[in-house]
Amino acid sequence: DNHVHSSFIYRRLRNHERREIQREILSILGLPHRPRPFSPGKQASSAPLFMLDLYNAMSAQGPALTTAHDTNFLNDADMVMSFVNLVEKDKDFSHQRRHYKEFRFDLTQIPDGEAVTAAEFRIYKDRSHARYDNITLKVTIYQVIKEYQNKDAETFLLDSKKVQASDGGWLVFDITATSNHWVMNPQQNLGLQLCVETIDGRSINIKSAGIVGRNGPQSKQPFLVAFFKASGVLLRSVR
Amino acid sequence: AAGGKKKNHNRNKSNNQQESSKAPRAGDYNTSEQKQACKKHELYVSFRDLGWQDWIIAPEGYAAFYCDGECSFPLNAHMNATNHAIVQTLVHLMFPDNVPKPCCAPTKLNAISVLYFDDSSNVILKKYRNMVVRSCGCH
Repeated sequence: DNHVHSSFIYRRLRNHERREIQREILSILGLPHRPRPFSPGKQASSAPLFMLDLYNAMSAQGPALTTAHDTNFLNDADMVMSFVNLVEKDKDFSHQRRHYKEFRFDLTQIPDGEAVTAAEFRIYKDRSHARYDNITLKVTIYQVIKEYQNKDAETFLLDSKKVQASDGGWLVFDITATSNHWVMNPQQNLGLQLCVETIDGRSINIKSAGIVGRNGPQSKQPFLVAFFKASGVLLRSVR
Repeated sequence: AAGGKKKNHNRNKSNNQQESSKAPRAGDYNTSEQKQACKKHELYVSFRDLGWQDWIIAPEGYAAFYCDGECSFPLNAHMNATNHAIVQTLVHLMFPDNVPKPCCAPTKLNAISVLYFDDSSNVILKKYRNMVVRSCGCH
């Protein structure tokens, strides 16, 4: 009686009743089983925080989204999903003496019946090393097409941003087409490459440029976010 | 007549005539006169009570509501009723043992969003349609 919300559980449930209710609610949510995230303490990580912002915007309870861009995607989306980065390789010296970082995301976990309408790769850039002060940097993202043992991977240019070396903040790259390609052809998902150059084309060490990677704070970890439109009606299986 | 007498439920009184914050008690359905008209009742599904805080980030739960009560003739003035529910009521009056009364069921439903982790610690924000009863009526 002291509950602010009067729960539907008016009496103490027996264990088997509780399990039955859990099973039914999972069924309503379209989940085959209760998820067991391997790091439940990660709610303060960048992706959950970003997703919580979206949730608040969707529920019209909290602050509005930072960009109209996101709002449009969100209004149209039935589902939004963020993906954790699985691999991060720093290649300080490639065969062409180019600095780059690699990222991989597993897009095979997408529930059935969902089609990607937009996808973004988000990475945080802190202020660059002092020696780059007052210069403009070009951050470019590539899709890895083919990998070789003895030479640089074949890549496809996806998007680039020009930023001031002294600036800090999230960089957002549109990778919608690539994500769709990976959903259709998971075996061709060889990840993304990120490079930083000066305007005159000189490759810069990723860490010196201020790009935050796996060793950075949890709240600034790179992630991929995809917006989905349901292509069918969710039907629960007949029991 | 259904809904003529409104029971005076104590706490959590709502201005909305359809809402009731109490679950029905065993004695409520003893006689036809005591039955309440079809209306919306409070029902809170608590993800916290289910022990799911480790994977559901938000919300802690949601007010789902449910519809319960009698659909008797004349159908309550403030209650939505389908045309067929009226016919069903008339047929029930003619053949009470063979034909049931119309059902008290949701007429408008709202969506909720749920934010949760999957097994791989990816985060999913999903909109679930038809989860919250906005209004009840006779079908």
